[in-house]
Amino acid sequence: HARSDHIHFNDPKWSNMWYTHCSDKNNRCRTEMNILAAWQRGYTGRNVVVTILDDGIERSHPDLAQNYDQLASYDVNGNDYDPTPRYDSSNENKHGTRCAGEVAAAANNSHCIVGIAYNARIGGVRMLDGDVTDVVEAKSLGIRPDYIDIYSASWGPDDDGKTVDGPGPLAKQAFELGIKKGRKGLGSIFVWASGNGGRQSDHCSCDGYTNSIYTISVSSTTENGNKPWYLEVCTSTLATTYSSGEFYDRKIVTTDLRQRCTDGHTGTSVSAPMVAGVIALALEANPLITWRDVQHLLVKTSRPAHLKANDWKTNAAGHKVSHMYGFGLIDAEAMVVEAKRWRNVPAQHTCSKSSERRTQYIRADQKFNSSMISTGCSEQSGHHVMFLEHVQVRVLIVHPRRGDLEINLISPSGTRSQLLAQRLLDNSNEGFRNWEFMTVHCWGERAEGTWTLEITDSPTQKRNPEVLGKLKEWTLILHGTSEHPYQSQSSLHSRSRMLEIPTAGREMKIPDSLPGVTEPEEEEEEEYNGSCHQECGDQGCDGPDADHCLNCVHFSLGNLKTGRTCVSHCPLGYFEDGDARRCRRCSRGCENCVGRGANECRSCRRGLYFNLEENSCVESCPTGHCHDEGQRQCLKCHENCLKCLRDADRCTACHSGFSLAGMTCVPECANGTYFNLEEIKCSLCHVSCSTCTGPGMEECIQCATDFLQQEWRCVRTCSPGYYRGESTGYSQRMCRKCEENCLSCQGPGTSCTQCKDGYNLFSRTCIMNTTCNNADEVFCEMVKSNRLCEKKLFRQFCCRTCLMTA
Amino acid sequence: SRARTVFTNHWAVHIPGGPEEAETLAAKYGFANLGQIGGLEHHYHFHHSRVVRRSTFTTRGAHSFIHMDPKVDWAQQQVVKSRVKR
Repeated sequence: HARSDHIHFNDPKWSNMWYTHCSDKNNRCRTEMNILAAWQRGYTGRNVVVTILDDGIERSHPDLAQNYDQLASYDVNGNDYDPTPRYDSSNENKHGTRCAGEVAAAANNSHCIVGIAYNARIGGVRMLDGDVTDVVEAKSLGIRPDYIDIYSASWGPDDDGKTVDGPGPLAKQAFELGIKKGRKGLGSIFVWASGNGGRQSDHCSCDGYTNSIYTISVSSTTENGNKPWYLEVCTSTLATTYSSGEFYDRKIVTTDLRQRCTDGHTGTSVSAPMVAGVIALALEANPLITWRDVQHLLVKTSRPAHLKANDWKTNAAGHKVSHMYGFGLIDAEAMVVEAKRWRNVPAQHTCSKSSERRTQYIRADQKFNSSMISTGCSEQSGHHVMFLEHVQVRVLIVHPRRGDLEINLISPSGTRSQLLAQRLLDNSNEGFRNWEFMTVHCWGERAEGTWTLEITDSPTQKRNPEVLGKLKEWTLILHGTSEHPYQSQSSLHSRSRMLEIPTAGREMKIPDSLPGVTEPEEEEEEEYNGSCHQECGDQGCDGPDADHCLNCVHFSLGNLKTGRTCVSHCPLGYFEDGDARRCRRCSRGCENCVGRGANECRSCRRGLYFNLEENSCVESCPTGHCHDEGQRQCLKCHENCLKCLRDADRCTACHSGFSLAGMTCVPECANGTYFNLEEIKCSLCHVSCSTCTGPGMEECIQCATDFLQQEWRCVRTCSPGYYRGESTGYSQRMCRKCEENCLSCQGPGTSCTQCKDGYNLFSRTCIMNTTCNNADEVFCEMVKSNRLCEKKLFRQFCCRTCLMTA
Repeated sequence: SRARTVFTNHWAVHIPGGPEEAETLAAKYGFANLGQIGGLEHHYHFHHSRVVRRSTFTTRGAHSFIHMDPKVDWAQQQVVKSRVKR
């Protein structure tokens, strides 16, 4: 809480800007975004260029005209340089103008409000007032990347709880080009509103824009720290600002269409421009920070404050993070202070690993796990990731009802990210076809170890029980650095890392839009006098966060190399050393332990199994044991089983002298016989089989001599439509299918000898016995030059006509 | 139910040969070249005024052969993306 009655602007709505300052002198009010404090340090966005990708910007608005920047603007819909919105009776196109005011409305001009970066230059790209296509998006995201610093977008695919959509190939390229080459190589900064579909149980992981590693996804909270009705949860949300909530909650004041003001602006689109404004302040403090530095700054400075969520957790790097609010409420002052002294983080590395490509079934009402061990590509210097930033998971899932799926990712340190929650309205049967989920919840953690993908399918409506979901493949994509991202700046982040907090009663200076401009002060050697984090011990701190403590109340986590932070409890993978007040690592793979020894484990991390006989954790259970997924232990198999699955008597391999019948090990039978479970003896196979699983002619494993395999049966001669072919990988001969439309053939490919009705044999190919009526010379030239007749798909495409005429 | 695809009369075309080649190819197949797409090198925005502006099917015609031209690496008729303001 803070009082800020020392500063006043003459803009008429200034007193209503509750999220910026406190106007009620009798009450304390919430100002944790610390915007005034950043202004007081002299940062107002000067020389920073922001553009709003939306439905246009009213450039003549009295609060925007002063900071309006023609070069940061374009009309993609009209293909000209004037982004003025199209006016209609419903004022449909007010959105961009509202967002722009939040960022850069001029201060002290007796009109409307004060923007967060009120000296920044502001432009608008009109691109939502027409058909939006991949080209439109790519053009908009790539406008003047060396001139524009920040692109703020508060739109996306439908927030209806049933859409899964994201940028097309061109927009993806535009993002990549922006972060690689924009801002003269420092990287464009893309800020994105995380989604408005909370009431439709939408999930922002299904929006490929907020879910992208290149965008800063921003969420919202009400004045009292509650979840707004429109908030969508997901793991790609990085930070949060105040916004609005139910009808009785205060909303946001900003510029409105037709040169007006509004105090009714609401939705998550409030939050993206606010963060864009704060980033503009940070860029003024340090114009050389990269797009990744900005994300690191947000992770480091955003705080849970009073935001209410039941899922706040501390990851193994000591960051508090939530699916609703990311790393928490943005702190403008901390952003500018950190930015000022920031050293660029090391180069980004990317390490990918894919699972084996085979179908795994996802059974309803059961948890499906798939684990993968990553070394963080330590063997490849250009790809080595030791400290994590973004983590992506690309999945290929086929499923009869997509909305029933829940997907979690568990990091080697035990951090659980809910990549997808159930979406009640999503009835699609399209599944996820190479969709990339993304989480920031493992930020700062170590990459190496076992990663577990956990999929739960809980049917919410009646479904065909025989149609199961399938995971076909998943890929883990780790982004991060091979060295500690803050090591190069450790001297700055140790004792000299401090915030300058205005002392009580000190007159707040109104910064440089007004007479008597003050330059930002150097704060390198100043002493920190503010309050310490609650986990700090009696020796105090040199900053407000848990990693600024000089000693801890409970336990210290981390080391000098990676940085230390104070925590109330040690995270999974550590045990609490009460004497030293330190969290110490368990042995490799242990989730809970009582000491460092490998035999002091009590449970294992995801993907590993507890070996009861040795009190140790193993990646796979020894021969003769199976994996008990529920208890994550190794179970001894039944005496006839060599290997088993989940239960001791569900065999998958047998000891010598036994063979598998279903999942039971039965005595082996001679060739031409099978083990009859009912009669408990070896019985004869069908005459066509050499080995079999039962008496029927379709139960052959291998065919008898003089028989050929044709579609799971053994036959003496191939049926019409099949030809006698060599088998690959089998000792027996097979009947293979002729090419489509052939009645009989001599072999594979174009070797038809007879055609089905309605087809004629032409050059040993069966083509439809019709001719085209439009095959003129030009058309035939095109068909010939593109060799269409050689392509199966086009073979019916006037080939005969063209061949006859040319 | 799945939303129906709506095709526009705009194309994105990748022509490695450069801007002059892009002009030539646009003219050859009846398009207007609206220029490079942002900073994406060799990617051009083509518009065809004689193709219906919005359609639920791809219209066939002489312009379709741009997809097969050996000087064109990749061409894509643009579809409408449903985007909402938040």
